[in-house]
Amino acid sequence: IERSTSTFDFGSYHTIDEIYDWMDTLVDDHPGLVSKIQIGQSYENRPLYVLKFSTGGSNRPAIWLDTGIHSREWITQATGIWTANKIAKEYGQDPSITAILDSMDIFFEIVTNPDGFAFTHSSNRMWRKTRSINAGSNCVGVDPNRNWDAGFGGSGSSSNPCSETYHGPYAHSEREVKAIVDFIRGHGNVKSVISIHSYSQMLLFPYGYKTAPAPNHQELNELAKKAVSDLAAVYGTKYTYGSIVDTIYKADGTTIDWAYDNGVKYSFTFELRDTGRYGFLLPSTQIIPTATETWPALLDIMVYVLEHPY
Amino acid sequence: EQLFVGDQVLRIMASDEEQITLLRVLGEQEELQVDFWRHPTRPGHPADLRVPFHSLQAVKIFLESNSISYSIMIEDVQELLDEEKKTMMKSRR
Repeated sequence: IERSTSTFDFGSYHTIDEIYDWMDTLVDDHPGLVSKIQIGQSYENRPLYVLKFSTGGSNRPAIWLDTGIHSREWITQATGIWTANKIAKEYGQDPSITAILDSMDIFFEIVTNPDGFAFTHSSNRMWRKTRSINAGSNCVGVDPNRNWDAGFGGSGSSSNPCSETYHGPYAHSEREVKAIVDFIRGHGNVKSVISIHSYSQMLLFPYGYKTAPAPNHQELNELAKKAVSDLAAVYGTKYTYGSIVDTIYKADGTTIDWAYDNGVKYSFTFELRDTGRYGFLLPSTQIIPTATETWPALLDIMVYVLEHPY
Repeated sequence: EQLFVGDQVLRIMASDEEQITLLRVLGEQEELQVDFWRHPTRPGHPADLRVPFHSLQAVKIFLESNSISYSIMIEDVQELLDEEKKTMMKSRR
């Protein structure tokens, strides 16, 4: 059967191979808009694929999206697939997406931690970290959301390789993290980083590694407020929002703190829904509702970035 | 493949900072092999803890003896995983 995105079941969870096949199909279906680039390799030498949405130009201002950095949070990769398809489908239809892509590029890494993701399918559904070997320890893996060079090694992460929040031997030690760092630094014109996690229904912005408010805290807070309001309007899912340290706890070495400290002003983390019953084991019946409600919030942020160049 | 038969996820509501500290200490007991799905942050905010079947009794005694209130969010983790796998197979077919 010829592959097509129209036969892909967005309402189901998929393996890494199925997702990578689907990526190729999306590129085939939208040749003038979507391309697939490889930004590096994981610890176990899996490719790190990023979908690029571009209508031309060179080195345009860009938005970075990632899902699945914590491999067990399957709802995020599934939401990423649905959202990537939506971006491709809506270009030329939806005025907001069309305006965004007529001026900016979008880079979307859906399987940000492929080794961990493959491991959740083959061996341990609860696996969250990377699969790198820690010298001198029986415990494997580093929390890729504590490995960034922003407050690295602080009390909001663990120095114990057996901990789920182990920060790793040094900042950017994980190839999966370093690849994004090098990509964003190399691109030089990324204006927003949106990292999608689950769960607990929150929209977070810097900082996590310090209590001092970010310089444009008020602006980020207002934008988050609008985004969570539009998200709730779809099915009533209530999100809290605020800086990481105010809303959850002190977290050191996170993606969005590094992005913000490296000039990416509009940096956000989504913690998707869990409805208070399943944690990150959200049934697949909730994939499409979760992605559908997240879409207006993502659009709010991306439109705001488009309308507030810096 | 690691199985999680009889594992439960407890939704724990600490009522003060002392109980938050006790939960953090609980999380560091490596022999219990508990896994915070949602970390203890501050009183009144839920913490979700996956407890392996072999540690369930010890953990519940610890919580109850410290008057830390909790409910069972997931009765049997493996049942949810089996359901998830079944649904994936059905979709693949």
